[in-house]
Amino acid sequence: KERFEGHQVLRITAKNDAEIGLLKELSKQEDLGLDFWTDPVDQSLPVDIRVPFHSLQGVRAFLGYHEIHYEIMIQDLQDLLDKEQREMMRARV
Amino acid sequence: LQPRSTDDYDYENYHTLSEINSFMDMLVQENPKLVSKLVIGQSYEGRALNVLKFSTGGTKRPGIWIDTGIHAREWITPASGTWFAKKIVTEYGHDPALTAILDKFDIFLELVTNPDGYEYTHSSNRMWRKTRRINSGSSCIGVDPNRNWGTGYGGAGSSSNPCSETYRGPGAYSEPEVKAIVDFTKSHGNLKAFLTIHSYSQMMLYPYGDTHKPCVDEAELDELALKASTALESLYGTKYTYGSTFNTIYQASGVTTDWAYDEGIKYSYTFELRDDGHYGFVLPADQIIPTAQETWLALMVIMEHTKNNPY
Repeated sequence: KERFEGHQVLRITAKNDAEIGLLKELSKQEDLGLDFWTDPVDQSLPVDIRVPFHSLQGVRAFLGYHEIHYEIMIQDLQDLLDKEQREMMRARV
Repeated sequence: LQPRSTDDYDYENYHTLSEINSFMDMLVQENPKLVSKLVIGQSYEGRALNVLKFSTGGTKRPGIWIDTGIHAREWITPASGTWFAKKIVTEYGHDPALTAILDKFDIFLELVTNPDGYEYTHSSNRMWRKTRRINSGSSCIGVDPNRNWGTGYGGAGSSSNPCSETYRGPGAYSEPEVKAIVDFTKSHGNLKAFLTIHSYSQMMLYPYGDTHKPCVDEAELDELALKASTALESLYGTKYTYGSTFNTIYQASGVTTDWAYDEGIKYSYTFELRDDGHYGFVLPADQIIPTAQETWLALMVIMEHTKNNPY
């Protein structure tokens, strides 16, 4: 079963079209293994990205360098999934 | 420990595919005069594509289609759909609005539109979104079933790369999960509303996604979306945005809603259910019932409007 230890979901709020453009560029970098839960479309919509642990440093550096604002929406995805599994198991019992 | 009836079913938790299938069988068994189960096809991996039919009789009645679970990881959608199913059998005969709808229309509810993907999210990868098709010439698996429909198929807003989450597939309707709905809709021939339910971003979207051009009925669809989202918001304050897919979220080609509309089904909407900005696709189970309750209010507005505005 695939695990997501250390994966974070970042919520990014772009403030202009240039930042949206940068996020679109980011989405094309396949080696980062990013999973865009919501896509960079417009400043009015937040962009949520699941970032694998191995790409976190690079993505944060990219956002920091371009001064793109983000918050951590999910600190560790696996923690949340473990909790979800525990709740399902508990409910069955 | 299996629930013995749909009253025992735990609507406040997520369930496996087999548990949802058992739920459907129980619901049919308990309500034989109102509910039946149709098998409209088989998934890529051979799983039954089950649809609950809610009907109070009559022949060739107009129908309302609702599907959940087309994107596998959007667990809140089949969970909400299960709650809708129970709500329909509970409220029929008690809620005058729903009773009037069911006295005129059949409701078709497909709880797990993408069962292979859903099963895979339980067994192997919780973040899986697509179908489980093996793509020849690629190591990447799966097709986005919401880019596989014939209207606008292959346009911008879908990908030709099998490794992309929006891979459109080798051809329109290549996915048996999609083709089964197409065949069912065409053979039925009298569906009047088509509601496909996704998560998350709190939106109600109508055609088109493929083009910025407005659909002929945009004014009515927009007004109805406002009414539906107002009803939804009234329960827990959940804010929805609405509009055409193209203008509200992004260009998306080959999507369900565009196809249904072009098939002549005017009241064609995509829902994007709630998230409060903390969980995305991992919405905690304690939000299942509130999500379903508020969504139901919007569905009722659209279904009533469909009933009151024959075309």
